[in-house]
Amino acid sequence: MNIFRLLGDLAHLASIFVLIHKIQKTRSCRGISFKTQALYALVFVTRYVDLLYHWISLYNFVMKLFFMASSCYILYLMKFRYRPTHDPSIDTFKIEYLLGPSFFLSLIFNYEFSLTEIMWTFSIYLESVAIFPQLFMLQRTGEAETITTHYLAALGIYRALYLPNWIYRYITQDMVDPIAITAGLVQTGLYLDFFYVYFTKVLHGQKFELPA
Amino acid sequence: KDPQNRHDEL
Repeated sequence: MNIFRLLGDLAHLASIFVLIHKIQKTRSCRGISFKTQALYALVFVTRYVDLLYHWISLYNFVMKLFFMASSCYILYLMKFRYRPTHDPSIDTFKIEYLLGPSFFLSLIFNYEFSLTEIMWTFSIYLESVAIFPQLFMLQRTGEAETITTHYLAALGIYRALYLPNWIYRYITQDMVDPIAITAGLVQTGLYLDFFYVYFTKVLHGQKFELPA
Repeated sequence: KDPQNRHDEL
């Protein structure tokens, strides 16, 4: 464990608390893409099957459990509790375009052709693009509630902080994980536009609005 | 080379 990964994990944790807080405070999941949330739930379930057979640490165990449980809880909130506030007509990104390529890439580029390794690799590829439906929705509406932008910023910062973590691990442990690094670069890259608006506008007290 | 210790990452 190093400081970058710890802060990254904490940002990830924070993003989930902010999202749940947003839904409960505004009693609405307006502006949140159900598709993106469903993809994250799938990412966690496919990546963390190693919980069943591979013990790493208490920290690792608790975090994995939390991410799986909280992502399912968010799906429950969106699909049942606050269902009327979710508008599927603006959440229209076709997730087949993300699921298909992630699956085929994981069959080709993996560390070992086994079920659990392919699931792990699939989850890495899928996570890197799972934010697409959410960003697409943002693009369509052209604006977002401030609290939603805090959620997205924390989520983006999480994967961005994994980049110095990998550099640190390369230097100190000689560890290179090309699959995670490539996907992490893609994932962080997708946030660059958003980060620009967030850091130049939202953090200066302005509303998140995209230029028309 | 398979970076096995990658599984400690979330």
